Amino acid sequence: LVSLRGVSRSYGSPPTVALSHVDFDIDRGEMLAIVGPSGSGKSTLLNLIGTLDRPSTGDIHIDGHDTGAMSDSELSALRAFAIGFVFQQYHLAEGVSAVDNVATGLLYSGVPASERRARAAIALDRVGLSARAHHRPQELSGGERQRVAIARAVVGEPALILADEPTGALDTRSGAAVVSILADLNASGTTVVVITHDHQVAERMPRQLGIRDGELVGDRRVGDL
Amino acid sequence: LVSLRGVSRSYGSPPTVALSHVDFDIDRGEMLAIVGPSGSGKSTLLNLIGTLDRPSTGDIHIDGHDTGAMSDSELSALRAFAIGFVFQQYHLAEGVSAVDNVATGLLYSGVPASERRARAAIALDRVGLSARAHHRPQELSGGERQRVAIARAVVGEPALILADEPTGALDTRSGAAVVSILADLNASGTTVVVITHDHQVAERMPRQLGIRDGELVGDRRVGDL
Ligand SMILES: Nc1ncnc2c1ncn2[C@@H]1O[C@H](COP(=O)(O)OP(=O)(O)OP(=O)(O)O)[C@@H](O)[C@H]1O
Ligand SMILES: Nc1ncnc2c1ncn2[C@@H]1O[C@H](COP(=O)(O)OP(=O)(O)OP(=O)(O)O)[C@@H](O)[C@H]1O
Ligand SMILES: [Mg+2]
Ligand SMILES: [Mg+2]
Repeated sequence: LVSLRGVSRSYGSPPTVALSHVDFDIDRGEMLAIVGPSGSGKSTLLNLIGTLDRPSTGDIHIDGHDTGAMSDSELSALRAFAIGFVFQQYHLAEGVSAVDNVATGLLYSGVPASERRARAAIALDRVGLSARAHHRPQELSGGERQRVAIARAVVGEPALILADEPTGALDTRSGAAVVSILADLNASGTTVVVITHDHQVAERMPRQLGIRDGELVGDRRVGDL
Repeated sequence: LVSLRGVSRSYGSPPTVALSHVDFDIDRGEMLAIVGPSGSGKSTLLNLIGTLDRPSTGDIHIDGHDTGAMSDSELSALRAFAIGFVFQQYHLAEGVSAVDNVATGLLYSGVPASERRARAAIALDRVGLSARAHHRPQELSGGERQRVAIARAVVGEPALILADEPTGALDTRSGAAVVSILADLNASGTTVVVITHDHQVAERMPRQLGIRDGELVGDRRVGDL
C-alpha cells in the first residue's frame, strides 16, 4: 500500500536533517509501530506517509500512485478518501463540540449529515466519551481531547490509519481501549501505522520499525529471532 | 507548604463537577505523584494548587497565605516568585527560540539578561537540547517541546514545581532523564508535584495521591502497607 524509496527530509539552511535514506514498504492490511527516541524523525516520517508533507528527496507511492507527481488538491482528495490521521497535537476544531469534531471525519464519505452525527456519537462512545459529546476542546481534559482525535480518525473507517502517539495522554486502561479499537479495525482490513513511546502498545504490533537520528535502524516482525 | 480544605471545582450549568471534597496537605520538600484515569480531575487539581484557577468552594493556602483572599496580581506575583509549571500542552511562546523560551523562566529572578540566557542554555543542555537551542517551537518535535517546557519550569529553581504529565511525549530514556532532574531538585529542597500516567515515573515518587471521578481515592506513601 505504501512504498518509500530514497526518502529524506531536511529543513532550513544550514540544514537540519530530520530523515535520511528511508526505504521500506507497508503492505495492505499490516499493523506496525514506529519507535525511537524523541526527535528521531517519527512524526516527520508519518507526515510524509500521510502526504501532509513532501520529501526533500526520494519517492513515495501510495496504492500505486506516485505522490510526487500529484498536485496538492489531488493529495488532499487522496487523504480525505483514504487516510485517517491522529495528530500528536490533536488539532481539533476549537469552539466545535466533541461529537461535531468527530463527525468531520465523515465529511467526504457521502454520508448525509444526520447519519454523520449518529455515527460520530457511536465512535465517541467507543472511546468512553458519550458524557462529553457536547463539550468543546477547551472544556476537555488532555486525554479526552486525544480520544476525540482518535474517534475522528477512525469514524470513516479509512483504508489507512496513521496515529502519532495515540495513547500519550492516556492512563493504562484508556490506552488499552484505544489499542483494541485499532486492532479491531486492522482485523477488518485497515492498515494501521502507530508511532508510540508506550511499550505496552508497541509490543501488541506485529511489526516494529525503529528510527534513530533520522535513519531506519530496525525492522522486526513478530516471529523474527 | 500547600493546604487544601473542602475544595471543589465545577463548570457550567448544568454543572460538570471536575473536583469535589478535596482535603490534603503537601509538606515543604515533599515529592509526590497525582495519578488517576483520563478526565478524573488531575490537571484541574494542579491548576488550583498553582493558583492558575480558583476553586468553586473551599480554601487553598500556600506557604501560609490564603489564596482566596489574594487578588489576581498578588497571585501572579506569588507564581512568578515561587512556582514553576510544566503544562500538559506546554504553552511555549511561538516564534521565540528554545533558549529564549527557557530564559523566560528567570524573568522575575532579578538575574540580568546575559546571565538568564547563560543559565537557560545550561538548563536546555540538561534536557539534551543544546543542538536545538535556536529552533522555535514549530521547528521542534513533540518531545522536544515538552523538554523545553520542563527546562523553563526548573531553570529558576522555584520552591514548588508542578508538572503535568512531563514525560507524556518522551521515550523511556528521555523520560528517565527528566525524572532525575526532578529528583535532584527535590533532594536540594524543592517541593515537586507530578501528574503522571507513567508507572515508571509514579513508582519513583515517595507519595502517590489517587484521583477518580473528581475525588481523592488514595494517599499512599512508600513504606505504607
Ligand atoms: N472548561 C471546562 N468546562 C467543562 N468541563 C471541563 C472543563 N475543563 C475540564 N472539564 C472536565 O473536568 C474533568 C476533569 O478534567 P481534568 O483536565 O482535570 O482531567 P485530567 O485528570 O487532567 O485528565 P487527563 O488525564 O485526560 O489529562 C474532565 O472530565 C473534563 O471534561
Ligand atoms: N520545521 C522544522 N525546522 C527545523 N527542524 C525541524 C522542524 N521540524 C522538526 N525538526 C527537527 O526534526 C527532528 C525530527 O522531528 P520529529 O517531529 O519527526 O521527531 P519525533 O521522532 O516525532 O520526536 P518526538 O518523539 O519528540 O515526537 C527533530 O530533531 C526536530 O527538531
Ligand atoms: Mg513526534
Ligand atoms: Mg490532564
